[in-house]
Formats: sequence, structure tokens, C-alpha cells
Amino acid sequence: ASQPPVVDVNDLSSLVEVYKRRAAILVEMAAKSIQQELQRRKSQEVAWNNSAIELVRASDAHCHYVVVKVFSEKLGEVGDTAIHTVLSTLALLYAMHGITKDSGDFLLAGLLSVPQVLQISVRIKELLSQLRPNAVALVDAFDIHDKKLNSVLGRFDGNVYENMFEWARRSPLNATEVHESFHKYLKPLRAKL
Amino acid sequence: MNPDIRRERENASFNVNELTFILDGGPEKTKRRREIESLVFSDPDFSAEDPNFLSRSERYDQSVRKSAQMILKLREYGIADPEEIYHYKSCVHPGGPSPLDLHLAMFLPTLLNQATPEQMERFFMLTWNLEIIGTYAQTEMGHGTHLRGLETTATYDPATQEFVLNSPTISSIKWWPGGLGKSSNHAIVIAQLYSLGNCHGLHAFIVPIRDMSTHKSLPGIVVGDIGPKFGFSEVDNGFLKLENVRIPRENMLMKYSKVEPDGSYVKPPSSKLTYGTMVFVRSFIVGESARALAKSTTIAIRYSTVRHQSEIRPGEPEPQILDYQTQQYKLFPLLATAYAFSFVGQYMTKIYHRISESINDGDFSELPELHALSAGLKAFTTWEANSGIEVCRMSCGGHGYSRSSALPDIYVEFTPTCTYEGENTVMMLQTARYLVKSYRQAKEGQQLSGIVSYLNESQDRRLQPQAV
Repeated sequence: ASQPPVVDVNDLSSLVEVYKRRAAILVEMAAKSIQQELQRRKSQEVAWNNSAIELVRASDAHCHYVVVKVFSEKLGEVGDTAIHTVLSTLALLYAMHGITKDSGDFLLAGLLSVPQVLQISVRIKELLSQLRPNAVALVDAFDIHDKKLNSVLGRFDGNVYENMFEWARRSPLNATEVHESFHKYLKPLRAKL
Repeated sequence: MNPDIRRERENASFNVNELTFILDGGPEKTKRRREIESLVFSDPDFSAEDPNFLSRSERYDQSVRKSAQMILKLREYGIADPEEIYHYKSCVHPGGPSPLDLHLAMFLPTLLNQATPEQMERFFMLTWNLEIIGTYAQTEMGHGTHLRGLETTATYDPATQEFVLNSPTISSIKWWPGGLGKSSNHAIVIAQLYSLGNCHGLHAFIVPIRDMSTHKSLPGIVVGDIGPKFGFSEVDNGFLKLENVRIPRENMLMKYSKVEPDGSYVKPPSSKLTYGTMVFVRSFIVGESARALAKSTTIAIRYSTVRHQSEIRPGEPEPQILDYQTQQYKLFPLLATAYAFSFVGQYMTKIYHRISESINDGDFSELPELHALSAGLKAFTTWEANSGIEVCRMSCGGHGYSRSSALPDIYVEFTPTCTYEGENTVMMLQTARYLVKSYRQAKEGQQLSGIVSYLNESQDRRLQPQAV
């Protein structure tokens, strides 16, 4: 149990493990922060408040671990090879992107080395290229009906510009050729100048 | 079909429909969802003005009209499964919440979970048939997530066997509940219970606020709409001031705790049961985060394939903006997040139902874990989704600013999830309380179960950086 496992940054299960360790370490740090405050003769309530930043970070890390873990476990239920491949790419991207965003946590805790974090940054770029051909199909799979999406930019048929023009013409400001404010304010103003 | 987007679809390496089945939870669920969508979108009764071009009052009016139609149609088609009702509702009100949401999503479930059989007998059919239109009044003007700070009082009077409800201060006025302003005639009011001179903490009471036939407010009730907000234009979020309002003893929800006619108090088996409705909604919000991000990434990614801009190689035609690495870096991690949150939403629903069943069987042991998990994941996913929607809007350049993109509306309708049903930082601290408690237990050698069991492992090993 005392042998630290080797971290293979390209392996999702390895990354799940790293997220788990990060969560455990941040929970421990938060608990120790409270303990240190108590040793400085602070009350339990003050100790809690003085450790709140660490506590929120610990919760955040715990939740991040849960999300990565659930995503990884979901892959185990996917039988279709093509879908498994593309979802695995997404899961790796999710996990790696999270590491680069919070790289300080992983580095400070000694969970990853600087070369590994750099390797992850390079790998993220490769994953972006891998996902590019499937990007539209991946959002199509959400299967959100045009009437539900209600977005000219996100239309299924992609006919954006002509519909944007049509939408704008329906603006109440276009109901009359000349808006009444012209007669009420601008014309009288002109007469006064 | 735009040729760029057609070409994108031709290049896909997997079967889109098969992936939709996974997201929906199986082909049958997809089929049924599409049937429901077709029912709504082909129904002329639901055709409506684009709300972007209406005033707030017109938007509320249109939304109430559609909600009324929706209730009739749900009965007509015999749609009663909560998931199917959700699908139907999300097509009728695709932009966001509606005036009857709290009636369906909080008043009814609270009744189902916390009412005694006698109370169900008395209130359920009236609620089901919308004779009673209810809301859930918990938050006060000066008190939000910190529930123990709520000031509204319900004092039991053994002489008349009634509770007397009061808003003792300005800050105790109920503030923000959806549907409270104009639509509801009843509210489940969360108040500090006083009996025989003792305070027994927060409990839920069914309080009539408007006459059920005239809809006029009842004596002692001051009720209205809180005014325009960042979003939620269709919803009459309201205020409620209670001035010596008397309700029968039987209007306290007494499935778990009780006040006897003589005023003696029977404690609930778990103090967290009062917040059961909030836990339910928080679990649901995790899935909402996924849906908001799914919508936003759908818009931004489709548009990014249609939009051509500038040049990568001089002299060549303007490329699709999705070919820029920066655009991919903005959008693809969010696409991955939308998928991650979809699966976490499924996971939360499963956990919620499993633990709810245990609670119904009298086993409350897993309630603290559900409470901590739903609070943390609600905060984590809503924060991520909220900032993600804005990234999607910005990635659509100037057109993302137009309401025609739908992104501004998605943002303003989603943003409140970061504060309602528990402000996110407070939620994270609640989760932390459970984590620290679990950590201490692990340190003392106790074997933890569930999602925090990893804290046992951390007691005796540390991971070191390794070369690969």
C-alpha cells in the first residue's frame, strides 16, 4: 500500500487516481488548517472561518474527482467502439484540461511533475485536433430541437445569416417606417435649434 | 442546409443517434422524448410570440396561458411520469422557468414527501387539480442559504389549536419564491416553530395566501411581485409578509415531526428531513448544468462551422472559425464538460432515488452523504456551466451579443442556479463539513463507505511524481 503508483498521464484511470489523491490531500490540508487555528487557541467557529478558503478548495477538488470518476466509469458501459473512442477522447480532454487549470494543486502536492504537466498541455492540443472532425456530430447528439434551442446561430440547418436578418426585421422598432419618437422629440428639437 | 455544416456531418466517425440513446438513457427514452417534443411543437395552442419582443407583463401573461394549456394537455394525453412531464414542460417553456414551476417541482413534491396520509387526503386532489396553486416560501429578504437564521415564526396556540404566523421584521419578509407574486394561492412557508414557549427550529406549514375563488389576498397577508430581475421575466417571483395569520394545527406538515393538540412536540428522526425538497432540487440542478452547457456548446460549435473569418494562410479563403486552435481550446473542453455533467446528472438522479427509497424504508444513514454530494455538485457544476455559457457567447463574436443567438437568455436564466437552493460558496462549505468529519473518522481508524471512502486510503500512502 505504501508503493506510489506510476502516473501515466495518457491513461484515464491513472488521471482519476491523481484527482482522487489531490482531493484527499486538499481535504487533509483543510483539516490541518483548522487544527492549526485551534492550536492558536482560536474557537472552533473562528478556526472554521479562518480555514474557509482551504475548505472550499477541498470541496471543489472532491467534486472534480467525482465528475472525472463518473465520466470514466460511464465509458465502461459504452459498447459501441466508435462512440467509446470519441467519448474517451472527451473524457481525457476533460481530465487533462482540469489538471492544467489547477496545475498548482497537482504540482505542489507532488502528484505530477513539471514535465508531466507540460506533456499534458501538448497532449491537449492533440486531443483538440482529434475532436475537430466530430465536433458537430457531438453537439448533434444532444438532440436539441430547433424550437427548444431557439437560436438563430445554432440552427440545425446552419442557415444563420438569412434567418438573422429575418429575425431582426420582426423587431417592434421596425413595425413602422418612422418611429413616433421622431415626431415627438427629434423634429421639435430640430425646430428649436 | 448550409454546405459547411452538411460536410461536417458527413465527416463524423460515429453514429449520432446511438450516442443520443446513451445520453437519454436508452432508445426507448429517446423515442418517447421525441414523441413528446412532436406533440408540443406541432400543437398550435403553443404557438407564441417571440418573448424577446414582448414586455415583461406580456411575457408573464403568455407564459401563464401556455402553462394552463400545458396542464390540460398533460391530462388529455395521460402524461404523468415526472420525467415525461419535464420533457413536455421544457418544450412548452423552452427558454426557462414558468409561473407554475414551483407548484409542480416544489409544492407537490414537498406535499408528497412530508405530508401525513390525512394531509394528503385533504390537500392532494385540490393541488393536483390546481384549485390550490402552491409555491415554496423559504428565503427571506435578509436570510438566504443560512436557514437557521430565518426569522418567520409559527407560534402554536393550544387554546384554538392553531398556529399564528408572523413576519416579525422587515428582513423576515419572504422574498423571491417563484409564482408567489401573482400566481399562487397557497405557500409552503418555512418558519421557526414555537410551542409552549420553546423554539423547535424550522418546520414547514401550508399557508393559504389568496382566496381560492376570487384570488384576492387573505387578511394578514401582504403579497406581490418583487420586480424585474436579471432574467426570469416570465416568473412572478414574490414577497410575502405575514401579520398574525392563523392556520389550523393540521396545516403543519407532520410526516416526520409533530405538534400534538396540547402543544407537546415530537422530534423528526433526522433534522435534515426538513430540507428534503432542497436536496431533490439540488440533485436536479446538476442535470440542468449539463443541459445549459449542451445548448450553449451546440450553438457555439454549429455557428463556428458556418462562420468564416480572417485567414490562417495568406491568400487562401477565410477558414471556418472552428479551425482556429484558440476556438477549439475555448469550446472543446466545454463540450467535454457538457458530456461529463450529463453523466454526473444521471448518476445524481440514480443516487437520489436509491437513497430516497432507503429513507422511505426508515434508513436515514445515507442522508448526510446525499446532502453533502448534492450541495457540492450543485455548486461545482453551476459555477462551471455559468462561466462556460459566457465563454460560448464570447466565442460567437458580436453575434453572440444578439438575443437571436439565445446565449444571453441561456446565461440569465441559468445564473440564478448559483444562488438559489443554496449559495454556492455556502454549499461548498457544507460539503467541506462532511469531508472534514469523514477525514477525522478515517484518521481515527473508522472504515468509511460511499464516495468518501478514498479518505481511508490517504491515511497510509502518498503518491510521488514518477518519470514515465
